[in-house]
Amino acid sequence: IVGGRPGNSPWTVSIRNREGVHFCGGSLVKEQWVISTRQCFSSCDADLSGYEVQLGTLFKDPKPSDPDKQAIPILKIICGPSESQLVMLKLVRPATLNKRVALICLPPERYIVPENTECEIAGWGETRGTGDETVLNVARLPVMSNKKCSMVHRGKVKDSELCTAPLKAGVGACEGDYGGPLACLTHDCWVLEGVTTPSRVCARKDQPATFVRVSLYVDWINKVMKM
Amino acid sequence: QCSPLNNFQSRKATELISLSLQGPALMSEEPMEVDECAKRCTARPDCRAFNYNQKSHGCQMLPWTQHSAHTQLQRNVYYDLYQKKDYMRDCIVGEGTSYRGMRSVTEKGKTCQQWRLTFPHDHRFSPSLQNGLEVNYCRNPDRDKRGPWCYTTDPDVRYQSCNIKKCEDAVCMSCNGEDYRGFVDHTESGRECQRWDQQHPHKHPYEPNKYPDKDLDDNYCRNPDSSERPWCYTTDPARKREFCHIRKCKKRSRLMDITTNCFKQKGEGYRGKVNVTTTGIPCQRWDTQMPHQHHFVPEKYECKDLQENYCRNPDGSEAPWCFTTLPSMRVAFCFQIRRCMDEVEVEDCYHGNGELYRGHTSKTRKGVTCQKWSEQSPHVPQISPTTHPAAHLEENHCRNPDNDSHGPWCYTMDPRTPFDYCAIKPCAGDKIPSVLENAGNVVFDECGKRDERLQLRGR
Repeated sequence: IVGGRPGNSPWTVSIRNREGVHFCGGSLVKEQWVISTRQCFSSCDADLSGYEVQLGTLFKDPKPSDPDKQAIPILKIICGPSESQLVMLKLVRPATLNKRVALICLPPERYIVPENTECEIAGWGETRGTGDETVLNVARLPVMSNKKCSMVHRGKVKDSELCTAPLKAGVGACEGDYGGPLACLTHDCWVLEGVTTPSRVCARKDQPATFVRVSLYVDWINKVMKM
Repeated sequence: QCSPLNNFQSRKATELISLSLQGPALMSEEPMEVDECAKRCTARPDCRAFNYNQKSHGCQMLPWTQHSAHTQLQRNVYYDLYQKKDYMRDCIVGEGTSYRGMRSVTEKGKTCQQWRLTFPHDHRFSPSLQNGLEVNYCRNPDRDKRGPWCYTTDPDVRYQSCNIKKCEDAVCMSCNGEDYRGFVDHTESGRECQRWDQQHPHKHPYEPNKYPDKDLDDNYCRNPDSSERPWCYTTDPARKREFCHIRKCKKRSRLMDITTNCFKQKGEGYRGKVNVTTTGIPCQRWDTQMPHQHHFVPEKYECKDLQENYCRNPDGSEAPWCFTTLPSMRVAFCFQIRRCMDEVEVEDCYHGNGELYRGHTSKTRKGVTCQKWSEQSPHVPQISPTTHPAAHLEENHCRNPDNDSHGPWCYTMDPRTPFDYCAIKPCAGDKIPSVLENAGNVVFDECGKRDERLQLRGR
């Protein structure tokens, strides 16, 4: 996260490859389910044995003795509807919820986050020299309407995308944060409204950032968990 | 610090059973550790393999292998099967005196004479348990430099070499040997390899079950980390790992999909010219060591096409990547390269959400055949012709009985994929109403709550 601060985001998970190296983020939506982005994975039926998610720790590479750390292997990957760029990861066993590990709510189906809603991005990715890369960083971003976003982008932003407004000081997701949450506070609950996807903008001052709009895929998410 | 298991090839969750009714006394199961079992089996010439019961720690020595008559491999989660390498390998180590394979034809195609016979050729070699002169298999009881041989059944040709290749020559490696699955188990300096499934004498991250596609079998040389060549951890505590000597194939294999405008799978075949990371940082040239030092020198990784500073995936990472020109950032992915379409071509279309689709498409977007709506296997459907009689759930045709906003779907014949969307697209010109309007009430349960005090003292 560029322009963020060390913080607490108990639903943000670190996805690790077989060497234990963090490569993408994700969000814990149920004890045994994580949402991330398709771009982080080789295929929709990739063999992810040896891959795991790490939860409950603020440190990118906590000591093995860290009492809060949970590392849970990934059982399988399921790709979302073609245009969604979302994936769901089923974990081998449920995560234990506690002070450091929590679920994030899913939005109501087709819910549109009001403009200027304050949201947060979180991740263990690059800070571009703006912060401490050994810990989880969090940054606040306000939601921007698709109409305004389309004007700034000089092109139509799709309904399935959600924009956040650019801040004067560059703030945004960067390498290693992809797949992580855009969490917005609604009715005193943090809701997963967006998923960070790779883009050419890494906290550019004059450009809005775009996320996958999760509310359009809530029916799919629930269906996958149910089936 | 060699393990006694090094003499064996293992098969996890497998038991070797005899189909003949009477088994010899050797077959009884004795409790002992697996290393002890291996030691005892190695010492006994009549033991060729053993079943090891992981649950009861029982050792069952066997006078046969899977290649023997009247035996059968059977899946059994409690057992691991260990078979002596000499009986399993189709190649030789050194002069091949320990070769116990089943080759029985000479280099010129002549059938071997049975060792117990002295006709058509009389000889002085009498079979014993120790020398392995059984049936008419090629053997090397006299340390012949040309390896295993036999007397032939041709009266005019007394004996002939069987021309069994040395293990280092039997299987060649292409590229950097990531695909090498041969039987070399010594390094180029002659050290014996450590088994991948053991953490002694060297602790390492390459546990075989974490890397199922790398075939980290026994203690054979492999290249799971895209090193220059296959290698292994050695059984010498003073030497962690070493390369193995393996012949390079003359012909290059071109198994991976080469792409230039997009990338497939992990992008190991990506040969395009994108040379910046996802967020636009220029890549470092592969042939320079500044600002980052690395071992991916283009000459050593010829088939990885490490040209200029293009994004590539020479090490099986998640996607094409590069070293960046920023001293503070060593590597970064090039996720901005789009993925090639990995979906099948579609022939049909649907209107709206496809709830009225009555076509005959019956495969998913990945090309997997749909399960019949009335069947109970491989998936037990929650939606069926009984539960949704008006939804026209015919045969295995794609339908949308639950008005899924992402279109018609079906249960799939792939046991790992309960359901998926179909290879159908929305019909052209169909207007999809915008969703940019607010939904009604928002109610949440226990999710989305956090201890805000942790936020303040996060550090």
